[in-house]
Amino acid sequence: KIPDIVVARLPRYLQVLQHMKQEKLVTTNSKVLGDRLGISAAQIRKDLSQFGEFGKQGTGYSVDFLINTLRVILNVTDAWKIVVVGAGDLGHALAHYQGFTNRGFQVSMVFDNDPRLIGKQIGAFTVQDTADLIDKVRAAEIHVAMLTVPASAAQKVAEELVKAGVTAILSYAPIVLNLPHNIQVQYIDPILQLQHMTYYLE
Amino acid sequence: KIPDIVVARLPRYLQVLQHMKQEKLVTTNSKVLGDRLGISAAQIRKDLSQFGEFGKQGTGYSVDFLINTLRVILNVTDAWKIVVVGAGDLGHALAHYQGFTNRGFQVSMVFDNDPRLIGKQIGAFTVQDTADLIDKVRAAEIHVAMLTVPASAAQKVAEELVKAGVTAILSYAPIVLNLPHNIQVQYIDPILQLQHMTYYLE
Ligand SMILES: NC(=O)c1ccc[n+]([C@@H]2O[C@H](COP(=O)([O-])OP(=O)(O)OC[C@H]3O[C@@H](n4cnc5c(N)ncnc54)[C@H](O)[C@@H]3O)[C@@H](O)[C@H]2O)c1
Ligand SMILES: NC(=O)c1ccc[n+]([C@@H]2O[C@H](COP(=O)([O-])OP(=O)(O)OC[C@H]3O[C@@H](n4cnc5c(N)ncnc54)[C@H](O)[C@@H]3O)[C@@H](O)[C@H]2O)c1
Repeated sequence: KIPDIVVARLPRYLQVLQHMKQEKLVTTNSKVLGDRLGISAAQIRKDLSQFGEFGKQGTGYSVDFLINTLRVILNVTDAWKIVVVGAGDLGHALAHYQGFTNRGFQVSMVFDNDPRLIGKQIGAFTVQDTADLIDKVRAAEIHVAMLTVPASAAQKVAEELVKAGVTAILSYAPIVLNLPHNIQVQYIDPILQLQHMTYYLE
Repeated sequence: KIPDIVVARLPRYLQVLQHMKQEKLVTTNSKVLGDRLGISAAQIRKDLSQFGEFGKQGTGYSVDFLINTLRVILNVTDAWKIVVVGAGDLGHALAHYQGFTNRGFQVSMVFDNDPRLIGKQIGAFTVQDTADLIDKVRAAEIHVAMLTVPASAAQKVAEELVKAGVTAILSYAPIVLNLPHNIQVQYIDPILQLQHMTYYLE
C-alpha cells in the first residue's frame, strides 16, 4: 500500500507533467521534475519506484508514459461525474469552470434550495431542487461532490450527499465535516496557502 | 532555515489547533495532533522541535501556547491586507467570505476592468478600476493578492500586481504564472484534491 503522503503528491506530478507536454517536452528526469515541483530528485525517484520501473538511469522518463501511468494510478482515465451543491457565487464559478476537462472530472448536476435559483440555467446546467438530491444523485450514480453552501448548511447537506451514495466530498465551506470514516473529505482553504506565503514575508 | 516542506505543514497545524481551541481543549499531544492531521506523532514532534521546546515528555503541549507560537512563526499575528483582482463569481465569493477573519487576513480592495462592475458595491467593497491598480495598491501598501480573473488575463494582471508591490499571489486561474523568482505564487487547484480522493475510489 502506498502511504497517503505519497498519494497526495501524485496529482502535482501529473499536473507538472501535463504542463511539460503542453510545452512539447517529450522526456524528463527526476532532477527537472524535482526543480519544477520543489521536491528533491531522490524523493521523486523514490515515489515513482513504488509504481514500477519507469526510467533507466541516465535515460530519464517518457513524459507521455508517466502521464498515462499516473492517470491510471489516480483513477482519472475517464471523467468522474461531479455534483455541485450550492449554486451561489462559488457554485456559479464551478459550473463555468473549464479547468475540469481533460483532468478526469466533469460537473454533471447542480443543486440549490433557493426557489429563485431552482430551474435557472447556469452554463450547461439547470439548477435542481435539493428536495430531489438523494433520488437524482443516486439515479445518476454520482460519487463525487463539491460543496459550496454556507457553513450553516454544510453538515446537513454533506449527510444527504452520503445518503445519495457520494463517497468523496470537496468542501469549500469553512467548517469541519463530521462524516463516517469511509467518506473522504478534502477542503479548499485558501488561508492555508496564504499563511504558507506570509511565513516568508517581512 | 526550516525546509519549505515543513513550513507547508504549519498552517494545517495551526488550523487544527484552532479547531481544538473552539472545542475547549486546553492541552494536546503529538499523538492526538498526529491523528487529526494524518501525520505521525514522531513527525509532529520533529517539526515542532525546530521552533523550540514546547512540551515536556508526558505533559503534552498547551493549545494556546502552540497557537500563539505558530501565529508568530507564520507571521499572522496581525491582518495582512489582500487585494482581489477580478470581481466575477469568484471575486464576489471572496469579497463576502468570512473565513479570513481571525486567521491573519482581510480583503482590503477589489478591482475589475468591466465598466458594469466598476463602482459597484460588493459586500464592504466598492469595485475599483484596474486602470488605477498600480497606484492604489502601492499607496495602500498591499503585498498579498488573490487573482480571480480569466486565464487569458491572469499573466498580465499578475505582472501589474508585481509592479504595484505585491510579493505573494494566490491564483485561482488555471494557468502557470511566469513571474520573478522573488514573487511567491500559490494556486488553488481543486483538481489536485479531487485526484487525491479518486485514487481511493473504485
Ligand atoms: N474555500 C474558499 O476558497 C471559499 C471562498 C469563498 C467562500 N467560501 C465558502 O463557500 C461557501 C459558498 O460561498 P458563496 O460565496 O458561493 O455563497 P453564496 O451565499 O453565494 O451561495 C451559497 C448557496 O448555497 C445555497 N444553499 C444554502 N443552503 C442550502 C442547502 N441546504 N442546500 C442547497 N443549497 C443551499 C444558497 O441558496 C446559495 O445559493 C460558503 O460556505 C463560503 O463561506 C469558500
Ligand atoms: N481554482 C478554482 O477553484 C476555480 C474555480 C472556478 C473558476 N476558477 C477560475 O478562476 C477565475 C475566475 O473565475 P470566475 O468564475 O469568477 O470568472 P468570471 O468570469 O465570473 O469573473 C472574472 C472577472 O474578471 C474580470 N476581468 C477580466 N479581465 C480582467 C482584467 N484584465 N483585470 C481585472 N479584471 C478582469 C472580468 O470582468 C470578470 O468580472 C477563472 O480563471 C476561472 O477559470 C477557478
